[in-house]
Amino acid sequence: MLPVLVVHGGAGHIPKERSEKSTAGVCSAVRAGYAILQGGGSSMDAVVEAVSELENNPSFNAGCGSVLNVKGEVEMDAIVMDGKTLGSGAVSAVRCIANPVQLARLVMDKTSHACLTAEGATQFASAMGVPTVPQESLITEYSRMRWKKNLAPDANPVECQMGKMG
Amino acid sequence: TVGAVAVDSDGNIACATSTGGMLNKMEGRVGDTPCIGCGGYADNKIGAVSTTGHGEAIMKVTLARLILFHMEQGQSVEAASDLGLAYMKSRVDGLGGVVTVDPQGHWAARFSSPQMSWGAAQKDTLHYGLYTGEHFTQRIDLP
Repeated sequence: MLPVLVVHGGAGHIPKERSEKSTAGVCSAVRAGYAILQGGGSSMDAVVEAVSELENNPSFNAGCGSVLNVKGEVEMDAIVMDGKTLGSGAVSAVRCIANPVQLARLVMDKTSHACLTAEGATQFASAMGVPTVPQESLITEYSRMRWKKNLAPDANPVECQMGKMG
Repeated sequence: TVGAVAVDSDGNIACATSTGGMLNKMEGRVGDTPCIGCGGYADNKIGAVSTTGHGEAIMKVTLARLILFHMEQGQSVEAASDLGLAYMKSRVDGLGGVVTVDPQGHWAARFSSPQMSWGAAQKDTLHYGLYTGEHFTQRIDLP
């Protein structure tokens, strides 16, 4: 039964016109992560590879394609956890980083902390040689359209994102 | 939000989750994803979970660790995932989804929202779906 990899691309309301890209994206990420496992790689390498691929895919709410905050900016969160040691690393409210999941893994591997946030996470990224990217490169037309649509006073962003009971 | 859980050939388990958060959130708002036990949890002795959905609801029930508690009590990956999601819906009216795996390689992709894109790979088969009840398979060419 081993090895095994399971991936998700986010729960909520996925418009019909985006469903095909969403499905294709998770299948591609599964293949990328599973190739590592089949080559004898670790489960940590596999999950970071799969999530990095989804962060780079603008169809998903992570990395490029992230939703915008009320000011129209991108703030991202990520976590990794190792089941052997119970080690964990996380970043929160981090900006202008293409792959927050890789930074979260560096927090686990290179610091004695569990989570770094905001400016501290950005300084740590710089110290680790992780390049910053322009915020614009993380914003898509779709995320900007949804941001504008949900600025209306009577908007319900949670319902817009989550939909109703499945 | 995107995430993954895996068990490698040595039996080591891991999880990873990443997100842009909630639509039009306040500046500085942090959801469940970076919170251990909420956005994800992994333990070689129990299994691993990666969660997605309404972050404030997931945090209130510490969804990832809650599902693993059910597995420690003997529930299957699917039953434990459904129990965790049902508790989140009934207790705090939250919707979400999870991918879950146990040390033997049993896995589940479950959600209470209208949709969740998911995929899984095991042996030479790729599994995937989007709407409730969907479960498609394809062959994976082995290296």
